[in-house]
Amino acid sequence: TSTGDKHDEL
Amino acid sequence: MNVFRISADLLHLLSIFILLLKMQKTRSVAGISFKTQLLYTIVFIARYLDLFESHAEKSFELVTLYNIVMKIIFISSSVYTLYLMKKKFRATYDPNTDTFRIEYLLALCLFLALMFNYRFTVMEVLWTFSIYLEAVAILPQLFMLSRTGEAETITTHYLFALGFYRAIYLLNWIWRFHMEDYVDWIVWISGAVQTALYSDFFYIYYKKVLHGEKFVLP
Repeated sequence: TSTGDKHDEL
Repeated sequence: MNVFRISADLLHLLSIFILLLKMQKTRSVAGISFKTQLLYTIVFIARYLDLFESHAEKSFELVTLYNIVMKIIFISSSVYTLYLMKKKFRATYDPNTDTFRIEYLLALCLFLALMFNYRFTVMEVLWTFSIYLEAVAILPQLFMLSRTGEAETITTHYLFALGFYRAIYLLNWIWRFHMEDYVDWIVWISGAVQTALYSDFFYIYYKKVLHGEKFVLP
């Protein structure tokens, strides 16, 4: 999974 | 996505809007720390590098689109702020009051990110670095405020919105912990530190600005 999928907050 | 998360993000957006409004209306960047703005730009770029990854294999939900739009707004507005401070309104910037040494903050956050992260990959370490750096990025601004001893009201509104958005994120994390079993210690601890750094400011803002007075340090 990419970082963007794991970290779903801004 | 819950009501706390969306309110926090909108408050963050509002803080950026207030900052741009302050600069355009007063045609001045007086009272704004360039170093803090530079740190935020580094934070956004380091954290949102996933924008440049391929989105082809991702399931495209509405929240993904929301995140992408917000990330682009955060990066572009912070770069635009740097441009206004360095070029357009450069004459109104006083470097003599903006003397916090950000090299130490950058080095400390990089060290912590290399030591304490979820995965030792470039993207993950940069993401962690951005979380740690965001927690302390306001320090040059608060240092500048303590040196000048007072601030324009619109600047204090900006700082309040910027500080309070992370406080609402704390509620979002409590909510998500209960509803989704969501756990993220790196973000939680950093967010708590970030909010705590504002406590003096929040107190003076509440005592003075909300009662119609000018923001002056006691």
